[in-house]
Amino acid sequence: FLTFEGDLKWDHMDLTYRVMNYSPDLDRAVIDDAFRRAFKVWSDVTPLTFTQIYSGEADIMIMFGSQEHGDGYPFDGKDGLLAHAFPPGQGIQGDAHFDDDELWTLGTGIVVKTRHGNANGADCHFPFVFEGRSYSRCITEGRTDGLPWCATTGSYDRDKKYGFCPSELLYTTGGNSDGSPCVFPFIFEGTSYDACTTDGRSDGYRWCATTANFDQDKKYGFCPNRDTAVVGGNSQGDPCVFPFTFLGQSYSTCTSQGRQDGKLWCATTSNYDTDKKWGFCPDRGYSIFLVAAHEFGHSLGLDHSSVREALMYPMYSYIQDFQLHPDDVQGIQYLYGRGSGPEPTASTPVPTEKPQPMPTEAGSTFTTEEEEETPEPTGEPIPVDPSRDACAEKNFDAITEINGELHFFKDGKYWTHSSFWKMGIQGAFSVADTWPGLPLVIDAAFQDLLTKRIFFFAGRQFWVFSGKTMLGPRGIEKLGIGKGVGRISGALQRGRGKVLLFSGENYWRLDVKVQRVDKGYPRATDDIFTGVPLDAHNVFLYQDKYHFCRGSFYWRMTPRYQVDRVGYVKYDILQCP
Amino acid sequence: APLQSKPQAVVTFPGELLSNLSDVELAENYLLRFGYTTGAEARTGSKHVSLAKALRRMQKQLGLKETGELDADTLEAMRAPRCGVPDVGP
Repeated sequence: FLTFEGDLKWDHMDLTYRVMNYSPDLDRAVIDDAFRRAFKVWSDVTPLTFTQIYSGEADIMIMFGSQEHGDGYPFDGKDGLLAHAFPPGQGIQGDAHFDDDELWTLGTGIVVKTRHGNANGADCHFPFVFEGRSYSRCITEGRTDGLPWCATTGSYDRDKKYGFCPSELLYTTGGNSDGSPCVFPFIFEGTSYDACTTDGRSDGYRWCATTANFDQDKKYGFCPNRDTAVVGGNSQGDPCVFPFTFLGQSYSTCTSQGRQDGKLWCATTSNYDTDKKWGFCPDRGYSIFLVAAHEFGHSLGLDHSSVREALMYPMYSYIQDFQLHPDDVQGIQYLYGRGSGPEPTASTPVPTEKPQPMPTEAGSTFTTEEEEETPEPTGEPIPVDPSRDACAEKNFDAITEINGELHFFKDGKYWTHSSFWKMGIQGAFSVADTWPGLPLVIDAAFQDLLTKRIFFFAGRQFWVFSGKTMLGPRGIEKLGIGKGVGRISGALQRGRGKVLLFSGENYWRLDVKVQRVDKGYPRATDDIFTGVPLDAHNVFLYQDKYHFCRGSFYWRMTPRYQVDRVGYVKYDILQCP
Repeated sequence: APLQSKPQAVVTFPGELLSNLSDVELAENYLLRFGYTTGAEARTGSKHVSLAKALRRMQKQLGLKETGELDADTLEAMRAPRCGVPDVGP
C-alpha cells in the first residue's frame, strides 16, 4: 500500500460527506446506497465513521461530471479515466469526482429501479413475458399514456408484478421542481421542445421544463436516463429509437453493423442515414460501488497500491463478492488503525515528516485482550549474534511476516528481512529477548493482520503475544484441532480474521477472533493448493502470495492458486549472495 | 439471436472520440499523466532511453513484466479503465 506524501490524513474520525449531484444512469436511492456501502468498506476496519449531510460543506464532497468539470483535471469521455479523488484536507481536498460519460451500474449491466406500480420499487426483471411476448427492455405496450413500464418477475402474465421505469415522463431529478415530470412541448428561448435537451448547458446533462414555458416560469429538472439511453456517441443519454434506419436497413435492436470493434449501438432518431444521431447501447457499465470504495480510499489518504488484487490498485476490475484485501486493510489501519499510525498533529491535516517505519510503541500497557491493539515489541531488538549468518542455515523452523518484515526462526534465534526498507538481512536476534517464554524450537508463527497479535506454534502447543503480553501455552485441541496432529507447519492469513493452518497434507481454517477452527475442516491441502509440496516444512503469506517451503526450495502460488515460481529460499527470498 | 452477418461498410460515426494517437504517443501521454515521467525528463533525456526507463517503472508499479518495451500487456494496461489519480508523485 502507499499513503500520500507526508501521510496526509484527517484529524478527526467522524467524517461527513455530501452528494452534490447524481448521475442520470441510476436511481438516486441506488447511488446513495452504493456510496453508503463504499464508506462502510473503510469504517468496518477502522474507527472512522461517515455521515451523509445534505447541505453545507462536508469533509468529502462527491460529484458527477464530464470532461472539464471545474477542478482543472478533465475527464476523457467514455472509458479511460473513470473517477478521481483528492487526499484529505480542506476545500477540494478529500473530494471525489466521477466521470458521467461512463455508464454507472453495479457492475453487471443497467439497474432499472421501478417506481409506483405494485412491486415496491423492485428492479425490472429482464427478460419478462407480457401477453406472451418476451421483452428485454421497458415497454409502453399495454398502456395509452406512453409511460414505460416493466415486469419485476420473469412473467407479468403469471405474476402481474410491475413498476414504472425511469423516464422524464414520470419524474425529474435536481433542478427546482421537486421531481415533477417534464411537460412537452415546452418553450425555451423561444423554441419549442418535445424532448429533453442539453441546449443551454455546457455540462452535457439533459434537462426539461416542468411547465409549458421555461422562458416564463423558469421551472426545470434533469431527465433520468431511460433503460435504453445511449452512452457516448453524439447523443449521450437519449433513448434509442426503434426501429431505426441505417444504410437503408431497418433495425429493431442494437447492432454492431458499421463498426469493426463489435460494440453495440443504436440511432436516437428513426433515421440514422438522415440525422446521424447515435450512441452506444448500455453494456455492463462500471460498478459505482467499487469505484467509489477506491476513490474514498484516496479521500482518506491512501494512494495507489501495486497489489493487483487490492482495491487501491489503479485499474478497474469487476469483483462479484468484494472483500477488502489485507494490503488495503494494512494501509488504512496504518493511517487510522487504533494507535498504530502517526497521531494527528494539528487541528487540520498537515504533512507530517517523511513516512516512518511502522512506529513501535514504548512500553504500552494493555487493558483487556479484546480491546487492546498491540504494537510490535517495545524498542528495536538488539542483535545477539551478528556473526550467526542466516545464509549458513540449511532451512528454518518457521518463516512468517511480522509488521511488514519477513522473520526467519531457527533454534531460538531469528533474522528479519524487509523488501521495503532495503536493509538486507538483520540479526541474528534472540527469540527469548523479543518473545520471552517461547521454547527454543518453534514450528510455525503468524501475525493476525487485524489485531497484530502474533501466534506461535510448537508441537501441540500454541502461544499468543500481544506486544510483550503472552497468553499460553495452550493445547491446539483448544482450537479444535484433533489429537492426531503432531505439529503445525505453517499458516496463511486470509481476509476477515481467518487464517489457514497447515499440518502434513491437511489444513484447517481458524477464526482468529473466536480462536476455533471452522466446521468442515480439516481439508486436503491438495484440494486447492495443487502443485505445491504436501509435506512443506514452512508455509507463509508474503507479498500477497502463498509460499510453501521444502528443503532449500520454495513454491510460490498466486491468490488464484497458480504456482508462478519455484526457487531457492536463500537466494530469492533471503537474497543471499 | 441471428448471428449478425458480416458488418457492411464500416462507418465513421460523428462525435466518436476516436483515438488517432500512435502507440508511442498513447504511452507518452499515459506515462506523463500518471507520474511515471516528468515533462522535463520527456524533453531532455534521449527519447528511447527515458521511455524505456519510465515504462519499466510503470510495469513494476502495476505488476507487469518489467521489459521496458511497449509490449501488448503494457499497451492493454494503458487502455484499461482506471482511476485518474497519478500512480507516482503528488
